[in-house]
Amino acid sequence: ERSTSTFDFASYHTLDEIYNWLDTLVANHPGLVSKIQIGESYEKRPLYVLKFSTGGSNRPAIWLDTGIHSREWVTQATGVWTANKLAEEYGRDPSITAILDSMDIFFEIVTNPDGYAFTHSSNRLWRKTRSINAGSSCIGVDPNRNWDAGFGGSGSSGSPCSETYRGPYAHSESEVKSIVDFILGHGNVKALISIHSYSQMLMFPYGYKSEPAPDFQELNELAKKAVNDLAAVYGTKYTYGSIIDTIYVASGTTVDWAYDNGVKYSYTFELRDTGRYGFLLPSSQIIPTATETWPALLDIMLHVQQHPY
Amino acid sequence: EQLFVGDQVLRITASNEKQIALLRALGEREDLQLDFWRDPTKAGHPSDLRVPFPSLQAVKIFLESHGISYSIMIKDVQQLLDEEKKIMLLSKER
Repeated sequence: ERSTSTFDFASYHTLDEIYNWLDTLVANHPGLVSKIQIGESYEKRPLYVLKFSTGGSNRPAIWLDTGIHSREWVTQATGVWTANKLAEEYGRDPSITAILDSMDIFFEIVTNPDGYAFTHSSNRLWRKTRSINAGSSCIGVDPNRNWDAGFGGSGSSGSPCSETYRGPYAHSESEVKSIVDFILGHGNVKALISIHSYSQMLMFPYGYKSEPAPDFQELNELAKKAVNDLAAVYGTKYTYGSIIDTIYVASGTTVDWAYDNGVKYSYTFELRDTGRYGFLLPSSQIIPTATETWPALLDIMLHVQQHPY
Repeated sequence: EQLFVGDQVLRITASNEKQIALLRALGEREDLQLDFWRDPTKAGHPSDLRVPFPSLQAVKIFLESHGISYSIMIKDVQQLLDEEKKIMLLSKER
């Protein structure tokens, strides 16, 4: 009998192990969790999304994703732990119960499966997709520069050999287009949280332009509360703000696209490393990282549930 | 499988915009095969740069000749990767 209780959340796992675990989570929470496929990757791997729903039809929804940059292993691992927590806490934690009694949550844990499989088989530091670029020997597109929001701007590269290569055109990557089609098709997504690592930041639009987002004040206040509650767990310090103010100009990003398409509460996390391991964060830090991120995620999701628009 | 034996990750702190520009130009040099784990953004903010072993000496000379301060964040990338793989195997056995 497969059970989520034998899954080692404190270890990194292969793509197959994570995909198998998705089925286990669904089997353990049949009335709450289901698995949908929103498309296929470049190498024809299924793109699976967990749907957390207590009923209703086309309810307001929250989109979560991890692993869009495949080498950021702590994010997929945090995704697995967080998905399990969501399922376990429904009916116990008043906040999660309130959220899921009125909203759905869609969670894509391995958003770049080709890249993730490649980090296990061939190159642990691979970041991009694995699509072939016509006319170049360099492989892959940065899936966080491929969105139709400021696409092609200075915050991305036109060179296929660059780690921030934007791709031949917006949404050229099926991993990106599948999410675009899902969110636009759903039509009622109210929040999007895209989880990256590392450098301990919580950011919101814009990245492709310096003009403040219309909802800057509210997004900034909510980010401030979220990073304070995150720091309260183990003292991990985050900075927060718009992408362009906090780090640099970045064009064609997930959160800018979501915001420009009506998803008001759009955030991107950069999870820890505290400055020692970078992308090679030891697996012993998976659970502490996921544990400290949980209250911040809860703050954002609860705010969304309490501020319908 | 790509190995990273002897590769190092340098934590670099540029002290002004000129040094930021120098770092960005360094990152563009395809012959050095550099990989910014954290991009150079603002003076005073750390950037992390993975340097393949064959490029190490050239990069350190470049940084030192321009007075750009750095420390070694990861001494040998492959060592950490081997450790990570070993722990994953142990977890599977468990």
